[in-house]
Amino acid sequence: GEKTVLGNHMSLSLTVDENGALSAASFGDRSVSLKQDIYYYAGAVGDNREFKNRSSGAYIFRPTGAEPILLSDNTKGSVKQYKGPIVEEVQIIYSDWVSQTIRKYEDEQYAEVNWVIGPIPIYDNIGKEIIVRYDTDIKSDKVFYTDSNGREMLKRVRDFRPTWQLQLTEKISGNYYPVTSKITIKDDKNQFSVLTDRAQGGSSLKDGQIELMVHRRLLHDDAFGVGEALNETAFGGIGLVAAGTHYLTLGLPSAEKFLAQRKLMDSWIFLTPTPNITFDQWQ
Amino acid sequence: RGDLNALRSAMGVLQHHDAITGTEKQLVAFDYARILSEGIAQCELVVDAALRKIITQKKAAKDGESKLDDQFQTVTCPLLNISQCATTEDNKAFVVTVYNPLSKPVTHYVRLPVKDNLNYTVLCPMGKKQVTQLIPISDGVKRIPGRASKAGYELVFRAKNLPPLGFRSYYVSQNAKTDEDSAFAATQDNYVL
Repeated sequence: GEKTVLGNHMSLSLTVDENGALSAASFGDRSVSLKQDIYYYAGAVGDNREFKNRSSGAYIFRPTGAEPILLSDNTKGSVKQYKGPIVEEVQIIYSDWVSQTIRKYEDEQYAEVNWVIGPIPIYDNIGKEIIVRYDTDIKSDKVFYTDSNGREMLKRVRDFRPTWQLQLTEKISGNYYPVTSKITIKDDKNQFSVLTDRAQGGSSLKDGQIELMVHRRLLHDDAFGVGEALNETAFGGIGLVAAGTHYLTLGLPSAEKFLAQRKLMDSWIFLTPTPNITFDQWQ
Repeated sequence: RGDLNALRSAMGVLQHHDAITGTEKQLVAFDYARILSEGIAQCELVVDAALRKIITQKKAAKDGESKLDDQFQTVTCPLLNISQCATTEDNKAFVVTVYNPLSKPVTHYVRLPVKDNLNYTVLCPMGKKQVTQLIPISDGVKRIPGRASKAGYELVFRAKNLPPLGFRSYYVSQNAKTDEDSAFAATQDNYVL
């Protein structure tokens, strides 16, 4: 029921409003307004005989063109907050298949958004492509950057290609690019990046905005060869649940580089049960 | 003896774009998961053998024994991403070994699913208590279909300054039941590498 701040002025801090929604991020004297929401695009359906009738499927992302539907309705969910000496986190449940935890570790200069999406319901016979969208006040002027298979960052310009005159008929998917590990927007004052824990599609469809596709469940084949709808199931036909993490950074490209290395080659955990022996014996 | 090539081979097969983008048929997706899982299981044996060898050498040097008890079987928990791990949920004492594959020191935040809000002690190799925190697992994770876990909490601690391309082991033990406040209370961390 109250605004809360995760982190402190020495590192990246996030302000979460009374409904569990992100409202601002700051790092030292830098600050941006930050809003984050989860939406879905309805997948296009057609008979695949002509390009315009192509269904959204495993190979292509093809939304119907309508505005995405909001899933993270903050007024309907539940919000729990935990603070301790190591980590502060806010757990938000939006519905029975959409939830997330926003987490800030004490000594770290990044924030985590741990999203859990699925099983995506299809009782309405609509294929859904779920995105997480971050809105900032950064004046990115149509430009955003995505990594090239984890190597250099490539400049992308909305509705533009560097080597030909573009007539873009699909304004959403035509501006999507692969994001293997990072997507960035910036202006004169700030740089905001989202690092991913796996390859995703992403874009910046408006200035100051970053969106990443985190899960898809579609009901029609796109006729590009797989011959099946992208409708993965497990556990007796229930749709898959995807659980993953976005790492948010503000300002420091050098910190981003080490963070990317840490997450790409994350530490490994091994466990050894030690029944009936003490620490001294183990040591 | 584990076979490193099982995981090498799996990773080679999974270079195909189908395995990255999801453009494979569902039965192929299941098969990719199978060969990857089998590869990881083989490497688990390799890690267990490697740790056993290192520990045995130290133990042999110390007291002349050369064989580590078979009860100390090192395993991985591939379902930690959904806060599920039989080893941490069912044992009152266990050792967590954290390996750093990078060539520089890193700090890793270890999160381990545990059953109850008990008081846990985490000791570094020098025997110093580590700062710990217990956090309830999110309901969003608990209700994931197929998740079969008794864990209601995650035990969090900081594995600080892990050596480059090296590992450090922490001894975790469960203490008597206490109220939530004392479980959250931090112990002083004085350990410096």
